[in-house]
Amino acid sequence: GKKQYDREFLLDFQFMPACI
Amino acid sequence: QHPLQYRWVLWFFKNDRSRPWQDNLQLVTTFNTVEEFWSTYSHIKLASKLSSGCDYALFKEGIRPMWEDNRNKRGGRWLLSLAKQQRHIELDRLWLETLLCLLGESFERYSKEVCGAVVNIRTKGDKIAVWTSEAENQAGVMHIGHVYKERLGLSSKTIIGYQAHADTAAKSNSLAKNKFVV
Repeated sequence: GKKQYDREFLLDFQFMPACI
Repeated sequence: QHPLQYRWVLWFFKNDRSRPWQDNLQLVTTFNTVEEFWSTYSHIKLASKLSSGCDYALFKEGIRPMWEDNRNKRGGRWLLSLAKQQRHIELDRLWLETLLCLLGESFERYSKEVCGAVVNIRTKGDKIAVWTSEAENQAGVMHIGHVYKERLGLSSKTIIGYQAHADTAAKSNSLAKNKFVV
């Protein structure tokens, strides 16, 4: 399906530790 | 990891008049997940900290951030021109909001019309723009404009305009006329 994310969802990831 | 709909490319432009325009454009990185986006965002300077003459551009993979690209040449941009004093109070928020609109596919069925976004850091006033692929697609352009203006939190009194790249290219020394406004 289409990967649609609202701004609050995206912002929730801003300060999570990077795991890439 | 949370995949994005598209893979995106971040570009950086630093004005050096001694070199051809295209040589001043550097690919910074590419990403296609929410996590990779934030990792990138947290490692680069905020737009407000860049020198005058610099740009960031975020475009879908395969579309170069220039009018000449096949996916841009019939398109145009929703342009937000900022007053000088807005660099310190609003530029970074407006640019981040622009990025989140693109990455989150906020323009719904018209998100496929979006090519990318650009922030220009300029002494006379910074600019942020969302580039779309077809200036003649009024329904798509207007939907994107309405959603974008709302997401930026602009008042109803603030008018933003859409200009076709072909018109901008033909009028390099002055602002092209607005094809649409919201």
